[in-house]
Amino acid sequence: MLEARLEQANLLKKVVDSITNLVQDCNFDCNDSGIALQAMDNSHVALVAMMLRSDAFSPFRCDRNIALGINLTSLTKVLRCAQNEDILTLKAEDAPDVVNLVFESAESDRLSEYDIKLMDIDQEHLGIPDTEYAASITMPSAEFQRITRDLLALSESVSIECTKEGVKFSCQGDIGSGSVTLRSHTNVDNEDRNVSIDLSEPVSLMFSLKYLSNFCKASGLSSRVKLSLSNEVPLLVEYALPSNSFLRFYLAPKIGD
Amino acid sequence: TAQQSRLEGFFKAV
Repeated sequence: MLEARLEQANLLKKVVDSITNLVQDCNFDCNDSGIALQAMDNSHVALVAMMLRSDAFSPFRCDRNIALGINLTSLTKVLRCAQNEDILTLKAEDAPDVVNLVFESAESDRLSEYDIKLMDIDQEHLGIPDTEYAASITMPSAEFQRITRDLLALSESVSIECTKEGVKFSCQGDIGSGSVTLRSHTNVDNEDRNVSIDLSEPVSLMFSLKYLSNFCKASGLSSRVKLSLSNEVPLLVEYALPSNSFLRFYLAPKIGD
Repeated sequence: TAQQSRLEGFFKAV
């Protein structure tokens, strides 16, 4: 059986909020290492991969592999019933029909309990090879969100070009064009504001801004975001979560003219 | 305009 207790419901609420625009139904794969999720959007352009390691929970118990097929709209409805600071416990039997969510207030004696009916989801699973990326950019997640939002006002697509000069986000639209260039930067007062660029070879790729803007819904989960790029492979956008957990988005590039 | 590629072209189904 599964029993996983999160100190703050907020973490799961934010993760689910970040992916509901991309994915409707998905399996939460539970085993002794934690709770994982991999799902593609309907058009198979973007992929979400989440890992909440067992260390992120206290306690965490899962004796065998359990797949919880959950409709994310249903999960969102139930998670709205939890206060952000509530303690959240997920429970399921070994061959479950439902997943049980318990919300406890640390300050009062309130205890809320909900069951969500599970679904059989036959999900296509993709193998993601370990990739040595040509360029990795770590930057404030709010900055990436702002650039994406600003350029989306002008265009559907963004070109991300990484050279030793820095990283340039640029777009061309009906009303004109725009670009934002970032260089490696160390902020002495606040390292959250640092921009670091690791480059082994120059990269230039084009992506859909609509998808990037969806990924940026995860900005509340982490002050930092890491973009990893190589020519002609999907972009990896990664938000680090507590206890070495992560929320990753992959986005297939636009190709050719 | 650039053509949107899909993930299957890059990642293998397992």
